[in-house]
This record gives sequence, structure tokens and C-alpha cells, in this order.
Amino acid sequence: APAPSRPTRSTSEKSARSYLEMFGYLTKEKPEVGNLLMEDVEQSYEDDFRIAIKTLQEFGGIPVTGVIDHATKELMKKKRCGRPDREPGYDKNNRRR
Amino acid sequence: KRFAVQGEKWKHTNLTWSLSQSRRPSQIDPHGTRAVLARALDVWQQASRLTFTEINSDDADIVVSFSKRYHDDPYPFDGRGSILAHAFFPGSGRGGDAHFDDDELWLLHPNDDDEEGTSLFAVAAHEFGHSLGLSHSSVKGALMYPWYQGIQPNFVLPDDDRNGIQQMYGPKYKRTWEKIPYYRPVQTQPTTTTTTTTTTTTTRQPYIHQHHPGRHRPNTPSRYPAYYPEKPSHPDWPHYSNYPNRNPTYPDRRYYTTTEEHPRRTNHHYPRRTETTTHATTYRPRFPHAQPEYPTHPRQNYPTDPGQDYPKRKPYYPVKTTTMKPTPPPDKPDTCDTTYDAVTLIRGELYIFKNRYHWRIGANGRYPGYPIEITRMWAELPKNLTHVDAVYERPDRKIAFFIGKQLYLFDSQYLLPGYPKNIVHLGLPANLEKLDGATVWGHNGKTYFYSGTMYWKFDEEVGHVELDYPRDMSTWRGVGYNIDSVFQWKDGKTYFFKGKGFWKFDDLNMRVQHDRQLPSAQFWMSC
Repeated sequence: APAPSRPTRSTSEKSARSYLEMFGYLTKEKPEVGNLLMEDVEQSYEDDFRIAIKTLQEFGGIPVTGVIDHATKELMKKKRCGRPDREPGYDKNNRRR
Repeated sequence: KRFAVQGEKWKHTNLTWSLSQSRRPSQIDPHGTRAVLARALDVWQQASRLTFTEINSDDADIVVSFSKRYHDDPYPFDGRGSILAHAFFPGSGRGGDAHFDDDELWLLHPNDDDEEGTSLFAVAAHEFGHSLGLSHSSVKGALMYPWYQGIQPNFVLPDDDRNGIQQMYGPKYKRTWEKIPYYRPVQTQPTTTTTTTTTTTTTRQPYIHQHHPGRHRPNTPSRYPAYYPEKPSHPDWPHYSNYPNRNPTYPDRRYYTTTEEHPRRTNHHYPRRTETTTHATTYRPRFPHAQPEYPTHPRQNYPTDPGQDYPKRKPYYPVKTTTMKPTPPPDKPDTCDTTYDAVTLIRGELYIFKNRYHWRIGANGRYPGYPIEITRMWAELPKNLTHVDAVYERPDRKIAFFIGKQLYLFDSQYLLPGYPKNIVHLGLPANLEKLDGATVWGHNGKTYFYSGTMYWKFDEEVGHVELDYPRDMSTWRGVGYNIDSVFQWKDGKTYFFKGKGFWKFDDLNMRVQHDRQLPSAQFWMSC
């Protein structure tokens, strides 16, 4: 039977996801589908995403809701430093040309 | 503690930095940029043992560059968007470098109503935190908070960031007496005299060994006074008769004598008042210096009759209290251990300026009684003068004082009418905060002004700097940036001062005669 089509994500969620990945709140690793069923993969995606949103909100000092509310959108638009807030090996590329 | 120490740190603390040769800011003045970057680094230098020296090479520890979009690292910028800059943690190669988005509208002197622009100082101070090994902090108001917050004009590094940097590189070196835990001069209330100066008298507290190496119970005050007895002041009295009185309850007595005076004292080595002993006990003090409150010949016995009071006699010895001569005001420099704010020859005599004071050195060496306040000689300088930035005697024998952005021109001791003037009148840039030095160069008789990384040539006839200036200080090879002062000595040579040393300049080769500085105090103050 065709696999249930993955729910399409809204644009704001996509941009939020790329923001979270850029600043180290979400890892870009693809979950090993392997022995997991699609539902589990979906569930883990949602959990990770919500945790990432909460972490961002806590770091930014705004109300922690776990959803992309107005305050969170404002925070994501603010000018900031380009370094991630979480440091997953950001400096692997230390070679200066 | 919310700061985040990333782990990597510099192995050395005297770091070098440079503005990239190839990737300079396209919309702001490079000189002004370097001045702002130097100020941003100074924020960290003031809070730790780190020092930062600007060099003219891309081999510096911290290379600052301005780029757009993709710029040879995996973290492209986003145009005039939300990402302003990023920096790399300490390490070789790109380690420590700071990259700024050249598409952003950078401000060197942001005003409050500059909504659109971004303060370069605020962002640079943050990025240099990464260059030193700090990650982001979630403390709002901390410098390492990831989101741009602007910056106050009189910015002070927040505690969270200070704790972070000091955990990595240690606090700024303390003055000597601050390092000795048990010795601290007790500052009594400064007595303000009629003049504006205040003198503080410090009475030396005898230092008590906190942990005397030989003590079995650390942290108990030593019974033995810390300083050694001076020579006996009276042949009959014990040699410690000149100890200061330490019994504040009974000023005419030397020590606590009974328990009620000194509750913690157990007088077990005194005969118990309750027991009536038939024979007079020989007074045997438990500690060699714990004598009774009255001086007595060692063999004299004290009546132990509880009813009878000790004989009331005035002590024989004058109660001596140690008062030190008042220490000089804190900003009075030490002649043989200080840097100089300005140095110049005036009427053939050498004048050296530091803080509010100056020395005068004539043909017979230093004049006695110096240093004295500068305002004693030039009374029309500001009354609340704290220091001067540069002084030189012009070819027309007028004396020019540069204080901040102001020029005070004197004819001997008299301020010329129309002064002080802003240094902008001389053609110097409006955003120049101060001069570091001014002198007439013996090689060509022209006047030069120095500030930070730049210098100007000044045309005395026209009264304006020449057009193709400023130029980079690297022309004066070996001198470096941010000098303290410069002047032309009687030999026609030019001497540059920085820190507690100086260089003699070789005009023909356009470089310092010796790379290593000579000590100023020995050479100019005959210390």
C-alpha cells in the first residue's frame, strides 16, 4: 500500500526549521528509517522540533510555549550573531586559505 | 553563572590582531574601523590578563575581515538581514578570526535614533568574545547574548562575561598589596583640605599571620606582633615599651587585663580573684610580651587581695601611636615608576607630564619639590584637569596643550585670547578623540601630530594639517601604534615614549635606533 503521504509542512515551519538547524537547536541528521515505522519517524520529528522551539525560547528569554508564536517569530527576525547557540563542531573548518 | 566557556583558549595572552588587507569594509572609514575594533578589544583587555597589539599582517592571531554572502567558509552571510557577523574560537589558521557582513549598515558612532544601522563596537566586542573562546550566554544584557542589543556609550563589561573571561585567562594583574591577603592598608576617611586635593592617611594595621607556617591551628591570630621591636626607648622598661597601645577600651593601658574588658580573654594565667592566697604570688606572665597594664619591674609582686585595686598610676611611658606620614594622593605618580602622558622641551628645559602633575628637568637635573600640579604653572588650564594628552613648544615659542579635543595655546603662562579651540580648526578629523603626541621633527622642522594608528603633518604657517594626511604610523618603523608621547630633544633627535620605555628615532633610516626600548626613568628622571 502506498506509504501515507507525509504531511506537508507550512513555509513558516520550514523556515523555522532551517533557523533552528542553523543555530544548532536541531541537528540535520536524517533519522535512520530502517526498522522505524513512518509514524515513529514522524513522531520523533515533531518531538525534536517542539523541544528545539522550547530551547530557543528559553535561550532567547521569551515565554516557553513549544509552538511558533508571535514572540518566537519576532525573535527569529532580530539581528544576531551568526554563531550557533549550540556548538556542534562549528569550528571543524578552521583552515584559513 | 550563565556564560559558556567553549573549551578552546589561547595558549598565550599577548594576542595580535589586524584588519585584513584584502577584505576591508567598503562603506566605513578603515581608520575609524580600526579605532573601534581596538576599543572593542580593550573591553576584554581591561577585564583579564589579555593584551592586544595591532600588527599589519594577516598572520595575526585575530584577523578581522568584512565580506558579503559566501566568503570562503561554510557560513555565508545573508545580505542586510539578521546575521551580522560570526567569529571562530581560538586556534590556528582561521581560529580567532572575526568576519563581519559587509552588506550591513555599520555605524562607528551610533546615536540613539539610528534604528537602521548597527553599532560596530557592540558587534565587534561580542565577536571578540568568541575569538577568545566564549560561546553564547542566555543572560539578557550579557555581551555574549546572541541577539543584537546595541550598547550604552559608557559600556562596562557585564559580570557574566567578566566571570567567563576571567575563568579562562585570569583577572587583570593586581597591584602588589592587593595580592597579599593579610595586608591591607586601612583607608581612614580622606581628610579634604581646603584645596581640591584630598590626602588619605593610612595607618598600618599590624599584619596577623593568617596561616603562620609553623602554626598548628591555622587561622588563629598570632600572639606575636608582626613588626619587630624598635630599640628600647627607656633603659629600665622592657624593649617593647614603644609598642603602640592596643587596648582600645582603656587607652592608658596596654593590654586587656581582665575578662570583662576582653570577654574572649581567659585570665587563667592571672591569680584567681576569688581565691585568697596568703602569699603574694610572683607575677609570671604567660606570654613574654603580655605584661600587666602598668610597667613594673619584673620581680615586683602584685598584691592578690581581691579587694584592693591595682595601684592607680599613670603609665610611665608615653603612649606612642604609630601614625604614618600622609601618603600622597592616589593619582600622584611615582617619579621612578610611571608612564608619561606628554613630554616636551620648553625654553630648553624638559617638562614631563603625568595625570595632574609635571616634572621639570633643567641643566642641573630634576628640580626639587616636583612633581607639582600642572595648573600651578598654567593656571588657566581647566581646574578639574585630570591629565594632558600632548604638549609641544611651537616654532614661535608658544606652548600648545592638547586635552581631549581641545587645544590650549599659551604665551608662557598666559592663555591666548580665543582659546581653547577645538582641534578640528587644525584640520584634524571631527571624530578624533585625542592626540597621543605632538612634536616638531628635527629632520625637517615640520610639526607632526600622532594619534592611534595615524599621524598628520601640520603646516604652522597655514595653521592646518597638510592634505594628503593622515598616514599610517608604520612609516615610523619600530614605533608601533598608540604611543604615549613624542618629543625632540636638544640633540635634534626624536624620542617616542610608550609604557615605561622609549625609543630614539633614526631620522635617516626612518626607524628606531634600537628595537628594544630603553627605560625612561633611568634615562630622563635620573632614577
